Amino acid sequence: VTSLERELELAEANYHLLKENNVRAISVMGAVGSGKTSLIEKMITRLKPCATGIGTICADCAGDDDHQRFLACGVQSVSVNTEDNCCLDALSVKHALQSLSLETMDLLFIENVGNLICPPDFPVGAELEVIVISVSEGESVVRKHPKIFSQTDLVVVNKIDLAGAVNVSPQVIVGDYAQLNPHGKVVLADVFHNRGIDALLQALKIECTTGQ
Amino acid sequence: VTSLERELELAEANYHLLKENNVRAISVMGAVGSGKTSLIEKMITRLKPCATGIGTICADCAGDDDHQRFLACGVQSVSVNTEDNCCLDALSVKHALQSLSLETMDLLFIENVGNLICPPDFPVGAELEVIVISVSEGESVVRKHPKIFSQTDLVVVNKIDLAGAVNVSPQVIVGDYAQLNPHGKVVLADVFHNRGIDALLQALKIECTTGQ
Ligand SMILES: Nc1nc2c(ncn2[C@@H]2O[C@H](COP(=O)(O)OP(=O)(O)OP(=O)(O)O)[C@@H](O)[C@H]2O)c(=O)[nH]1
Ligand SMILES: Nc1nc2c(ncn2[C@@H]2O[C@H](COP(=O)(O)OP(=O)(O)OP(=O)(O)O)[C@@H](O)[C@H]2O)c(=O)[nH]1
Ligand SMILES: [Mg+2]
Ligand SMILES: [Mg+2]
Ligand SMILES: [Zn+2]
Ligand SMILES: [Zn+2]
Repeated sequence: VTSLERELELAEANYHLLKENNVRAISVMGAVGSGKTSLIEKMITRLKPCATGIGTICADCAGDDDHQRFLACGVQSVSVNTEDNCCLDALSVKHALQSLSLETMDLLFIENVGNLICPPDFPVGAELEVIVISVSEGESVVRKHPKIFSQTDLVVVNKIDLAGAVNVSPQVIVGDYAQLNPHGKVVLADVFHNRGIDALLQALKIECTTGQ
Repeated sequence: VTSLERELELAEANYHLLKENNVRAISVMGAVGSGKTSLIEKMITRLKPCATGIGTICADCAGDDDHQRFLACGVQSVSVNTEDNCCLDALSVKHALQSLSLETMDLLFIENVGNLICPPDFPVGAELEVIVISVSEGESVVRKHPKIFSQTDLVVVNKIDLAGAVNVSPQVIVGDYAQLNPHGKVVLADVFHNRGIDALLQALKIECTTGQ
């Protein structure tokens, strides 16, 4: 049994537990500081008028900064410290799920640590996966990390308001990703100006069940 | 023998080889897209009038984008693809050193992949280490990665021209680092406007041996 096989086994158990409880889990990966937490905050806010029960599992090497931000949004949240581990893994998610009330939950956001290299080796059992990068990381992020981008079908390119200031063309990033992953979809976003939030919710097939 | 002990042994062999050849090696680590390559390019340009023989070892998961940029600066360079490995390691550096002409070299920049988690477990044998982060990664980068910041004594906080646009105070980052690492030194930089290049060269004790 390889280490990846062990991880897949644990991830599958998480997947089944979530399905049994009718919870849609979304794995949010990305570069350090790309806007993962901000995007999740905006989606939570956008879904407030709806009847959606939302929870978050928030991974960081240390501290609970992002976990506190999610609590402030009024959702259930669990903080996971990965410490010296490369990134979040299925066993940590399994333990985190035990601290959450899954019966009242419809949607679970799992925010990984900033890491574009290791997550492919550590599936967590989510239903959907999204990578969040930002233009301020430069134009070559996708082609420098082919493994994760070729196997993840949704990418958010955030902070497009900064494109001019960092001399980056978002279209180059979009083109590199299309070449690497013909099935992949890109959402351009600027969290500060609320651009791309609805497009992201749509791409994640998250609908508002009550009001709007 | 632990895996860290094996890495230290390899790193030490690299260290001695470099010392025998009078090469000062500087390990440049940091977040994805923080400005590592741009800073090295600027330092190379700044040192052009000097008699300094410069080389680079350039690590990326895939491709040779940054290696090509260094070649364009007129220095010797070796491209290392880390592929599925978390980050650059001492064995890859050992092999890279074999492709470089060390006799003509005074200064070697080793650019690691963007990773703020794993490099502490993979020393490469450099004389000095510097972490490059940028304000666009947010205010909490240092406190979220205590291991690497507590053991690295020089940090560049780059892209300070963007601080307002990302709602980040560089002083918060400086303060978090001072708390974590009382020996540490910070250089504030804005590569686009050539701010911080001389301060960084000074912090790295790189002097111009001819002219200015
Ligand atoms: N200009 C601009 N700044 C943004 C945008 N989105 C996020 N930021 C800023 O980017 C920084 C990081 O945002 P976060 O949401 O904390 O990013 P993150 O990916 O969760 O960061 P980590 O969890 O620490 O890896 C903060 O300073 C935000 O204010 C955007 O669309 N435009
Ligand atoms: N506004 C601004 N942009 C910068 C600055 N420094 C670098 N950039 C931009 O940031 C992006 C990344 O720069 P690089 O030098 O390639 O960064 P890097 O750390 O080598 O990136 P990787 O090797 O891919 O991890 C590029 O689009 C640069 O134009 C700066 O001081 N200010
Ligand atoms: Mg976050
Ligand atoms: Mg680079
Ligand atoms: Zn690692
Ligand atoms: Zn790893």
